[in-house]
Amino acid sequence: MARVIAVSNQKGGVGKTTTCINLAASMAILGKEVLLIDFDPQGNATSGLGLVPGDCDKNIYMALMGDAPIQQQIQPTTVKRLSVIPSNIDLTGAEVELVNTENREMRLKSVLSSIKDRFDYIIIDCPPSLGLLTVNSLVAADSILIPLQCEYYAMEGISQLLVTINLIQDTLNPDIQIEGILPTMFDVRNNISKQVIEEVKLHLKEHVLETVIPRNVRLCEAPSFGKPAFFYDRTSRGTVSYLQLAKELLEKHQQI
Amino acid sequence: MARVIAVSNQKGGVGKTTTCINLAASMAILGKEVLLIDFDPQGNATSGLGLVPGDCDKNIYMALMGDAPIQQQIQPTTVKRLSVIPSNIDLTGAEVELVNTENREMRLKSVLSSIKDRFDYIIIDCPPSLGLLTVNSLVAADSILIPLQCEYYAMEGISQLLVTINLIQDTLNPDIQIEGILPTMFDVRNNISKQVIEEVKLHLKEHVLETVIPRNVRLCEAPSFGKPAFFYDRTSRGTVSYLQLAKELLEKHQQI
Ligand SMILES: Nc1ncnc2c1ncn2[C@@H]1O[C@H](COP(=O)(O)OP(=O)(O)OP(=O)(O)O)[C@@H](O)[C@H]1O
Ligand SMILES: Nc1ncnc2c1ncn2[C@@H]1O[C@H](COP(=O)(O)OP(=O)(O)OP(=O)(O)O)[C@@H](O)[C@H]1O
Ligand SMILES: [Mg+2]
Ligand SMILES: [Mg+2]
Repeated sequence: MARVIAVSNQKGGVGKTTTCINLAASMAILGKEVLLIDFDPQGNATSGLGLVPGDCDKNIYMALMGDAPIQQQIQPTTVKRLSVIPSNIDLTGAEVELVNTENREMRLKSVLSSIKDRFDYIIIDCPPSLGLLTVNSLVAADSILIPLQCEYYAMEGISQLLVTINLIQDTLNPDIQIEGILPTMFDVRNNISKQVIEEVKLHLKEHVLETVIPRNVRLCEAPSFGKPAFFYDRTSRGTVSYLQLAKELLEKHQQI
Repeated sequence: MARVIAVSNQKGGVGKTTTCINLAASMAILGKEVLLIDFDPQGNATSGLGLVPGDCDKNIYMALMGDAPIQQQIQPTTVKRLSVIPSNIDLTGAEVELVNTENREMRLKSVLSSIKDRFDYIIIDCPPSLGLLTVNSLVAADSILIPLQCEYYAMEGISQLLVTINLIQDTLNPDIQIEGILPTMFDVRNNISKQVIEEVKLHLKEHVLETVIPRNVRLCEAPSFGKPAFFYDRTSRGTVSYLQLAKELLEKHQQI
């Protein structure tokens, strides 16, 4: 039975998509069967894996709106054991289309139930907001992984996100846990980077993961080749840090 | 009569808030009366100017929902000639609250009309999405300034944004212009940076601004002191590039 992890933070540009692609690929490299769902209308996780969002007639919007079975939307990637369900621009409309429907928050959870037994992990890339798409992901998820960019504004958003998670726990998904807070784009040259990590460890020590993702230009270049960093520059600090993250999570779940 | 500029791009973390704060401050330094509106529930523009979003009983949400006159929400900042209307977490709810109301896209435009004669410029910081808050900004605006991070994923979102702008021009705001595409976080060490600028000049040459904002750690550190970069490190490349941007726009509008 797959563990479903939503990668979410309403602050923009903190490394959600980069974490989804490289964590999912690292788990696949370590032998796990992984499905990555691109739940952001921007389609960055889709294009970061070498697919063209606009060209994919199979996508998560079709399944979410009930137009086609989710099993048919699953596509292979160039990475063994890693599959993807692409995003599509129509997903932008889903937020408005779902507002006045029954069980609007449970749509993703109910479509995922029929495929959970085919994977070890399902990773969901969320958009930078706390709207209905993100709520659907948090309701469908077993846990939430929170990338935290080591810069000033990123700290501000964490408390809003934790309030939202508590709300979801109290109402729609009592079982959701915090998988962890993942420091990203850590840069020793930036005074704020160290302050952010100290600050978050002060208030949320039990949730901060061991692994820290450094700012590393290879992570930024890899998506332009449509590949996870492991297949672009296997020895870079970025690649190594995401393999380390995969190991840390697999050990925590006693999967390794 | 103020010129209203919406700073918008649904891609997260591209420098919208950093551009709003430093462009507004630079225009004020050059003698213009400027109002900055924080239209993002995250409240980053509010805190980047030294205010605490949760503490501000005056905010744009009150005005938008008609609970209080917009004139009363205007607050001074530490920068002469720069005023701000803070954001507030309730703004997250506005998207859902407004969905089923009359003229839901025109709310911001109608509340702004009573204060436009008090300023030379009104700058609106938008959230990373194309939802109702961003649509309200694009309907209220005379022009849109598009920060474009010089990294791979940022290019992908531009075409979606241009489609949305055309839609707004055809329906809700025929007069909206593109103020310009502003390259941000340009880093000579990153191969992609030059490619992004070449690519965008190839397709959208007439809209790309002269000014390029470099990746500069001072721009990243300044908000933790609640100040625009000019008042944190006056000689840094980041500070100078935003003064240059202000000059370029004022010259374009024959305001200098
Ligand atoms: N550790 C890193 N080092 C250097 N660059 C990085 C790193 N992580 C991500 N990036 C780059 O930073 C930018 C933002 O990252 P990404 O798009 O993954 O964030 P996001 O949170 O998914 O953004 P959005 O909020 O738009 O969904 C991208 O250009 C990406 O390539
Ligand atoms: N030119 C720059 N050089 C270095 N860092 C920068 C630069 N511009 C912005 N930053 C930093 O990058 C991060 C993202 O910038 P910012 O928050 O302004 O983007 P945004 O588009 O407003 O994000 P969001 O989509 O969440 O609203 C912030 O930590 C900011 O301090
Ligand atoms: Mg993303
Ligand atoms: Mg912002």
